[in-house]
Amino acid sequence: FLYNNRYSGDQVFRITPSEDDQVQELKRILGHYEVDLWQPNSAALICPNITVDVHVRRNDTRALHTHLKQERIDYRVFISNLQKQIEKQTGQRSSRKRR
Amino acid sequence: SESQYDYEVYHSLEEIQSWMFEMNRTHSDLVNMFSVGKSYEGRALYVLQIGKRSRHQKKAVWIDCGVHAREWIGPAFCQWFVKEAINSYQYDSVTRRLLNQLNFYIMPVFNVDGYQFSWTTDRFWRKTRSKNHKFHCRGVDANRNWKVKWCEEGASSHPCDDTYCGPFPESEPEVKAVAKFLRKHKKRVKAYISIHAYAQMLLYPYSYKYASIPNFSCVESAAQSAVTALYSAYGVRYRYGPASTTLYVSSGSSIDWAYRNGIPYAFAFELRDTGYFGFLLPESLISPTCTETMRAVKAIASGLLKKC
Repeated sequence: FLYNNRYSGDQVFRITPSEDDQVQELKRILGHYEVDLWQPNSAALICPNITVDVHVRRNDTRALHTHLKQERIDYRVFISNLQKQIEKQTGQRSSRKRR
Repeated sequence: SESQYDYEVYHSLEEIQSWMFEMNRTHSDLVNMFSVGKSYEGRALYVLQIGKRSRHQKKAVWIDCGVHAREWIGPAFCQWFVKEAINSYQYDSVTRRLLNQLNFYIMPVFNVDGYQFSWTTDRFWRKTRSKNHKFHCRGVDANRNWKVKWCEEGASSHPCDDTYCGPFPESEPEVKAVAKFLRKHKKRVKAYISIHAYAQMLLYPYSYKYASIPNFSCVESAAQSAVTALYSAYGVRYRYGPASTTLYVSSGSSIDWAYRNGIPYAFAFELRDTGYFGFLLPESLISPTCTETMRAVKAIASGLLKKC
């Protein structure tokens, strides 16, 4: 596996907070976890109705699901297993696969 | 060899650099390779000058890819551009005119250290790989490190943040090297294009403030032509406009610096997609993404040959 399989089980969430209080809550929630923001680049840029794509570690995915559901913040998982998606990005012709 | 090089796969830094050497060797009439400096970790910063040699001073277009390490479609596009430009020179009159009348400076991998790190260790690394003496975190956002409203809104002063602006402007040797080159050639460079991903947008200044640039109508017209040309390939829609309103406010960006430095047309492309694959755009989508972007870049370059 590429990258020693470190991304196995990690997920990418797409979150859309609709109001100011959801934005504040989302910033607070994301502060609890070690996440990697794909977009926007910084939590400071999160505002109502903006699309927030965030890479979440495997161990935190369940808790984040719970948190977002509790706060009724709209979201979906757009990559359910990041390792699998990384492997799929590279086709058979690539030197990475040949190695 | 050059004929066997696969433009529809992602390549390691070593492969890209070998390919650059090969292009330089096999197409000396149109290609000239040089280095603008060294990265933090000591790697050469290679650039390809593409264009028919001329006794006259030609206008130039600068295109850099891979400012952010994890945006792999960027370097893939830069390689595609070179391949297409060279291969179509003989039979495509538009390409021939562009390469006869302009020089293109193509930097396939701006952030070489970051790209190598993304390839081998952390797929989603974004920044450079410079060390910080006070913190354990490494790297600076190379698109927040330029000397224009440096480290103000939209950038972070914390070394562990992904939008860290750096200890001072042009602290990153990669940024300093490219800035030095562009300053030296500012009279000839008429367009600056930086390739990023992902959002499907074409952005122009300002990033750091909500205001219109003085030559707004010319730049906006060029952007409109570009996205129309892009759309003509596969019907993919790109939004376009000032970066501050179309994407978000950020300070210290390369397009703002290029514009402030006297380059009248400064663009940042955010390539495919909008959030199905994100940074993990499959290799099967390299060809359509690059084909449509090629049309957009050619439209911008063609616009330089007309008065506005």
